[in-house]
Amino acid sequence: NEGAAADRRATADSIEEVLLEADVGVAAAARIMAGIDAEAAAAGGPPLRGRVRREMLRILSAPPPPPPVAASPRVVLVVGVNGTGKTTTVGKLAALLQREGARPLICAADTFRAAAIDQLAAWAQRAGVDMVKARAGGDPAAIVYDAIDAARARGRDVVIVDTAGRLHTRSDLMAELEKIRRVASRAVAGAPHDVLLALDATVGQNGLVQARQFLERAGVNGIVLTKIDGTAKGGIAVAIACELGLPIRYVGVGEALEDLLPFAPDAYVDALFT
Amino acid sequence: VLGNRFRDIFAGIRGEVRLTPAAVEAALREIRLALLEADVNFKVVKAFVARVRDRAVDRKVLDSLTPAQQVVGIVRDELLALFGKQRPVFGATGRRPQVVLLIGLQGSGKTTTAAKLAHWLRRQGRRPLLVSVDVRRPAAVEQLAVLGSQADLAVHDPAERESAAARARSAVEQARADGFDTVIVDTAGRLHVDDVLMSELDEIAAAVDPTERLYVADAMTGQDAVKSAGEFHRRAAITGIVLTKMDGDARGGAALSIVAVVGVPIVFSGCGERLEDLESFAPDRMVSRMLG
Ligand SMILES: Nc1nc2c(ncn2[C@@H]2O[C@H](COP(=O)(O)OP(=O)(O)OP(=O)(O)O)[C@@H](O)[C@H]2O)c(=O)[nH]1
Ligand SMILES: Nc1nc2c(ncn2[C@@H]2O[C@H](COP(=O)(O)OP(=O)(O)OP(=O)(O)O)[C@@H](O)[C@H]2O)c(=O)[nH]1
Ligand SMILES: [Mg+2]
Ligand SMILES: [Mg+2]
Repeated sequence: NEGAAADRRATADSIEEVLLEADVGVAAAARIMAGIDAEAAAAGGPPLRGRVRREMLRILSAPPPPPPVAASPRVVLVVGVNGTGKTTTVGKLAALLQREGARPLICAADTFRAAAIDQLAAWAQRAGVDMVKARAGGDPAAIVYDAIDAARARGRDVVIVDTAGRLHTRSDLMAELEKIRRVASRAVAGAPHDVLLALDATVGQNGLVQARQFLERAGVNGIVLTKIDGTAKGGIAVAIACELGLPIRYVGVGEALEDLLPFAPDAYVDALFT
Repeated sequence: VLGNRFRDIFAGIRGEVRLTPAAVEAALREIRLALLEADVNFKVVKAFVARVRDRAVDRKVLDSLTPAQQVVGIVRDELLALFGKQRPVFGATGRRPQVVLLIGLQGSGKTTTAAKLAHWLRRQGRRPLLVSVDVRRPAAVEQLAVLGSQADLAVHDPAERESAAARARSAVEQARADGFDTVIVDTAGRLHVDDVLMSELDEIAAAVDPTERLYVADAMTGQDAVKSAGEFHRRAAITGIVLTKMDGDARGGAALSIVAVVGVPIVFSGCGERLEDLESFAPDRMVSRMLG
């Protein structure tokens, strides 16, 4: 009947606005709503909002990662555009992994930014984790190699690498990441095992472009969604999961050492609809 | 991109060169999509499209022989109007020293912009003094010190390490004593919903009475730009906007959102990580970029 169809249209519009305002983006929002519309029209079943939430949970719930190959050491790269929270995340991640029983080593491979090494050293100290930095000259790939060496010498089982912020439009800087990958893979089988893209929750549609580029050139296999303690919802991560299948691994929820949490899809979807 | 979309719509009305209100609506839907994809806030888009509709259903446009060009022209004009008249930053106010406060969300580019701004002012024959009042983030003060020393710019670093307001005040006193005409205050990144830190901005402002309060925003920001800029403006009365990381490929719709909600012009674009990568904001180039 017409009244019910109009109501459903109005509800669908308001839900689509929630998605748009969360930076899910026009295309991904339309895809989500199209899937829902079809089944709602057919089944006339549970309310639209519940279906959208289920669909988003489906998109965001990645299959559990395969058990980590016993790599020695495991190598984690944190990459991304400027200012997204990489250095802070490396510190937080070192603390988190240490709490889980790992013995991490931090690698300061940002040789460009003013006082980047001092900044990371402060975090390493707070986490109680050793840090390896440039001996001299400062080729990031060489520092990563040194850190892997040091990890083996000191019995550390995971190396977490902080890299310089870089725009994906800078081909020379993306090539630098490719070199880091190559050097790491030669030093440890399967390295880098985790390449985490630090994505600022406030980013708009450019986040999808960043994810595509960093996936292609840096082999990103997971996302850290930072600054989710603000008002931005980081909905571009939904579009990224949809299009590229990249899982969100962690969320940054503040500026303190403990402010990094494993990603929880239901909490995320709840917050998006609040 | 917008021009091409219009050509498709109007090409679809074969033989009919003149516009109908229905064709205008189809065009407006395309405008809405283009702006949303460019990250303009959806409420700002709604208001903007309404304004374009009012002008587009005018008899002159509907009867024109080149309706697509007319509508594109209206969109361009309205966008340019929104970006407003440029105004000189750091005009003569007679106050010495002038004090510029750089504020904004975490990671938006404030510290880098502070150094760039000092370089810019020096090239104009002024004598700027930099001070970081970020007593919170590890190595933030050091970061500005390194940038300053790399560029041979004066950086004030008082012994005071606890109070942002006291550090700012100390810099103004030094400026007066040593004849610097501008003090550039780099503040810590903060969330607009962090009441303690937003109150710290009030304390800093009370201590040094800024002549300029520049909101530094990342060009790749999405829908949230309206919330953060709006709240910063409500709490700290922004006088100008700096849009950073314009050297990327973000469409930059946040520019429109921020100007729409704050109502002050964008004064500079940051277009890279080097000291010289600061330009006067160019509204026409921004409009072309936003329309794809
Ligand atoms: N509120 C909030 N702030 C964060 C979070 N993560 C990082 N930050 C802040 O974001 C700012 C930038 O963090 P950095 O770690 O320096 O970012 P980065 O990606 O290493 O920056 P570049 O190396 O210059 O590219 C700092 O002020 C951090 O404290 C988070 O989860 N929440
Ligand atoms: N490509 C590019 N990078 C920029 C630009 N402006 C700043 N950056 C980079 O963005 C990152 C963050 O810059 P900062 O100046 O530390 O940002 P901030 O706002 O002071 O950060 P917090 O103090 O932590 O809030 C650094 O890597 C800068 O080099 C720009 O216009 N273009
Ligand atoms: Mg960093
Ligand atoms: Mg700073």
